[in-house]
Amino acid sequence: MLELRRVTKRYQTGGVPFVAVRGVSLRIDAGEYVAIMGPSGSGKSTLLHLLGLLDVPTEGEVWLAGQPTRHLSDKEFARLRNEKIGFVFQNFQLLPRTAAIENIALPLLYGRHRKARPEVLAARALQRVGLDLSKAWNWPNQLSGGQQQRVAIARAIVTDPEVVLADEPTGNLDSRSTEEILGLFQSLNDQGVTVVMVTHEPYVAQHAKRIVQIRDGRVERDEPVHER
Amino acid sequence: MLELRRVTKRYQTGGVPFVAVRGVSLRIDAGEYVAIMGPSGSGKSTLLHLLGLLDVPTEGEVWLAGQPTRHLSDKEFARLRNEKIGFVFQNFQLLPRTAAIENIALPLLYGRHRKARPEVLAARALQRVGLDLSKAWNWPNQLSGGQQQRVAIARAIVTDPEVVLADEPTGNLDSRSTEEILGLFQSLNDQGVTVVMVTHEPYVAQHAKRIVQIRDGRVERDEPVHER
Ligand SMILES: Nc1ncnc2c1ncn2[C@@H]1O[C@H](COP(=O)(O)OP(=O)(O)OP(=O)(O)O)[C@@H](O)[C@H]1O
Ligand SMILES: Nc1ncnc2c1ncn2[C@@H]1O[C@H](COP(=O)(O)OP(=O)(O)OP(=O)(O)O)[C@@H](O)[C@H]1O
Ligand SMILES: [Mg+2]
Ligand SMILES: [Mg+2]
Repeated sequence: MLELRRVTKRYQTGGVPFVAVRGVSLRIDAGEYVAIMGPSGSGKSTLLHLLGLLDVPTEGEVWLAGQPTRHLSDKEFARLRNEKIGFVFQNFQLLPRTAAIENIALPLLYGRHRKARPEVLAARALQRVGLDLSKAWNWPNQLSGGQQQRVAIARAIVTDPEVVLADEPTGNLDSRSTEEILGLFQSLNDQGVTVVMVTHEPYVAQHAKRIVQIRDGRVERDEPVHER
Repeated sequence: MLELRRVTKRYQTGGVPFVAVRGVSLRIDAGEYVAIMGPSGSGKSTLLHLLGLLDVPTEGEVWLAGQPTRHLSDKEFARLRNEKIGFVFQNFQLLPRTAAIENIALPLLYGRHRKARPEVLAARALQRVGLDLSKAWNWPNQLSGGQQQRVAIARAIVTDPEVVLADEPTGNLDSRSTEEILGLFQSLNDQGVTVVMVTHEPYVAQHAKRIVQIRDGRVERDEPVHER
């Protein structure tokens, strides 16, 4: 499904190089449920962006569904992403001055998804994340932090993707909403969806089936979860 | 120090009224350390914005340092806020394309704070929140989520405010960074700073001296913390 092969990501700020991810190889098969943990600044979001084809590595290869992605055009990247992957950004990245339901429906308006009645699918996704329909026409700045986070999750699942990549999906949620979102991820995984989520909460990570620990841009540990 | 008197906050979206905070009276004395908890969407951020003079109530009064604030001009609001209050937004609200250290120094460039060498004070605040000086010249989008959160906290404390209002200050932090920030808040409070923080994590709330529970825009419980 998703594979990083000796991937390095190096940034240049003001001429000074900084290595965020160093020589990481990671294979995630279809149907897996993986949590990525690690200290702040250790490279978790960078890794997730590379897996989600949102960024390209400085060195190494990213493979998706058995194919290398290095030589794809921007358009092909966008098409693959839109068709196969749902991404929940750590900072939500919702469109301002755009209703919650329109933000959710946005991925349906591209590519093969030109489905009938996107607003019906979007309303259903809104309900799956536990948000009241009365909030559907609020703009992001008219929603609470936790409500915005749930809109971001709804947008990631509205296209029924094969893979959901979620960056701290419960960071702004109280314990009840957290349970609802973990229940949603579990039921997606039961249907065969590959779920990869970054979290710093051990309780949340225990709901996955495998935990990858990152430190200073390297994989420190990679173990199955025993008791769930 | 800070007081809400029968405060209500009502929003109008598309002509439909929504009451976020209903008839709340809350008094916070100088030197207190208060946590505000409650479900997602219950009105915590709205309450904090009202206490921080970032928003005005639809009904009721907000008092600061024994003075009503309703008839203040925008300029007087801004001066009071800048002199007395440090605010950590739930979504950070850092200026894009502006270095971390410049974001932190910003409050020093207004009002009475025209202090000598703002960059020295900003660098000190950066270190107090546990961020490496090598990140000082990174823009917000060149920092991880947890690093951005710590920049937002540094900006709130750089002016040595009398009150720190923090909205989910540890939401994006791993357990070690969380401990560092709680230690910082404790040492500020030991020096007499009034700290009010919104959190959905019971472990974090237990570090305060008083917990106010909100539900559907009302105060449900308000109790001192026994074992800290
Ligand atoms: N500008 C606005 N217009 C309309 N409704 C709003 C606006 N701002 C907030 N709300 C609503 O007010 C309620 C309270 O929002 P608030 O941000 O205070 O919640 P919160 O307790 O901080 O939640 P969270 O834990 O998710 O951050 C929510 O239902 C939200 O949708
Ligand atoms: N565009 C960039 N330019 C320079 N450095 C960057 C850039 N983006 C990220 N970094 C650095 O790369 C490192 C890894 O960042 P990343 O966002 O992957 O961390 P993270 O593990 O997700 O942390 P957090 O838990 O705080 O979200 C950090 O030290 C960060 O400062
Ligand atoms: Mg991150
Ligand atoms: Mg909030």
